[in-house]
Amino acid sequence: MDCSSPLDISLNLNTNPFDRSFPAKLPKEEIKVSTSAGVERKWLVKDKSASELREELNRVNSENKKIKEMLATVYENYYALHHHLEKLQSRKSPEIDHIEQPMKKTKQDPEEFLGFPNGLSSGKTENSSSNQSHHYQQQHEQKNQLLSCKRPVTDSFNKARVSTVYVPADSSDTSLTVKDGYQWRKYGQKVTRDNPSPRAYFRCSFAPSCPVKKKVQRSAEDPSILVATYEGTHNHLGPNASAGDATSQAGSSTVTLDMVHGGQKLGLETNERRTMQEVLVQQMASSLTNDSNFTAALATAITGRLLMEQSRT
Amino acid sequence: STTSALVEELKRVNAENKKLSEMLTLMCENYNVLRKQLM
Repeated sequence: MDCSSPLDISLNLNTNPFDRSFPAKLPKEEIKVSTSAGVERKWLVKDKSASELREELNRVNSENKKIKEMLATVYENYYALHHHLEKLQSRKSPEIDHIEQPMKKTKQDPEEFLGFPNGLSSGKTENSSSNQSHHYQQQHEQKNQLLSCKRPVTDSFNKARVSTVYVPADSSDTSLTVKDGYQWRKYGQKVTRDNPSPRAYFRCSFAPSCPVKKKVQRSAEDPSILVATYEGTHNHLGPNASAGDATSQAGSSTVTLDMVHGGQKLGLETNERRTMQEVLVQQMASSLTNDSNFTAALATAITGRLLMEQSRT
Repeated sequence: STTSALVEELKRVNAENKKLSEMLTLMCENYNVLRKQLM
């Protein structure tokens, strides 16, 4: 996606031509007919105006269709950009995920996706919407603080490096082992609240003082995938390495796994999301256009957003 | 009656068009805000 130029928001759409042209045109035609001609001519003019109306209706309908297509495109671009931003942030710090998760959920909601505070279309009060935008702003500030705190502290960040690997596994296999070439000693297992399958804890036993720990658990969404979370950096050579830096060896093996397995999962998620996009846009369009309070809500949302932007700067 | 029905339909579609355009404008604004954040 090309992110180099901003989207042009001047749509050049004739959004309400009816008010300007038709009320002025129709009465003139009627007056002309009643004063100068008989019944037959009057019918002709009526037909003419009806055909003009039909043409106009077709034109507006096609315009409507174009806008909906543009909406779908913008939604797709927005989602891709948002996803890209999330990926960048999750690479910078794993702790951001805790903040980012609720934000990701809100983006699934079409109304909130558009920047509307919660409950605007359902007729909630202005106070609740301002609270929501304030809450959103707080989350955003908290996230920025985390980012700004994390950036300079590179050493501690490396020490607590966390990476996740997704490995397909047989659902009948209950051993929770991920073969990555290292030797691991299992030191615990527990059942977590969010997942029916247990989580196993391993410590690297390749070298006595290696601080790396590994957690392995089946994915809650897809039990055929094992999720292995590595914490720390190996202080020894990799299993297949004859010479070289221990840290870079450990790092590179993890990254390779991440790209292979994580990439596949990411592709599946992207496909699912793309199929959802059109449905979401349709729902969004229909629900908003049927809402008589839409204009007022939109004005409130824009005002709120402008105020939020001003307060940020 | 056909003309008045057409007029009503045209009004409805125009209103829908207007709302969709406003929605699109807002989405573009949001997109640009996000893009600025990324840069």
